[in-house]
Amino acid sequence: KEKHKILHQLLQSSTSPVDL
Amino acid sequence: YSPCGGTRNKVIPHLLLTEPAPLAANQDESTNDSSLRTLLTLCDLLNRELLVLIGWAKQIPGFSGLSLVDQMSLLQSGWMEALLVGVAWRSQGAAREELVFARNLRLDEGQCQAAGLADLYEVLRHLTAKYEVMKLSPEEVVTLKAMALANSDADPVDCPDSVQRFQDELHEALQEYESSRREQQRAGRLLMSLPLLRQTADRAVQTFLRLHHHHRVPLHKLLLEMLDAK
Repeated sequence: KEKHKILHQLLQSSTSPVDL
Repeated sequence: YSPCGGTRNKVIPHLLLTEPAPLAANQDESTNDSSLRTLLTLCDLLNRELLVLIGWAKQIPGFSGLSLVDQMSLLQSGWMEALLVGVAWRSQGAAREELVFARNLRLDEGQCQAAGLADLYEVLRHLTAKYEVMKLSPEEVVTLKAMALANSDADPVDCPDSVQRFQDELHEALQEYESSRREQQRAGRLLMSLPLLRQTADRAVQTFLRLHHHHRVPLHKLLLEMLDAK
């Protein structure tokens, strides 16, 4: 899932900061 | 809520409550080229809308119960359709047949052409005109958006039964809503508008990928990741 890292992160957590 | 004496189904009221407020565009100021500025402003808006859309999807009843793999697949295939329902809805009745991406980002045909979005303009106006004729209610708009996501035909599906249940619940909510208005045939009409939405979203994805790969328009990470997933 490395290719879809941001989506994966956003779905897993609603609070963790994501580098956009 | 219901003019015909209440309904048991709480899905649509919930979708109405969780519908995010429309975002405003942040005008790009990195270039003097006004067409490029328009395009960069639009891409920034889309990137932020995507972020909001992912948060919104998690609140659709049943979505968070799907496996993480299925949540990702549905979003990767259905995000543009869900976003375009909003654009077409906002563009209804717009002056000079503009596309209303945000209250402060309205593009007419000429502006779209100059920004390399002529193709997108044409297909999105077609979709907008179709919704205009159908006179969609806000309830139908939010349900259409959720159904576009649920029906995105992601492949392969991790847990087909859960995805099917997710789709069935939205369909049931729509049917119950329409029968409460004594307009049962509208559920079918709404479903029949989904192919045009799919087609419009495919053209939109192609447009942004072309702008990025052939014309080197820089895109934000999330938007690029979702475009590449298509």
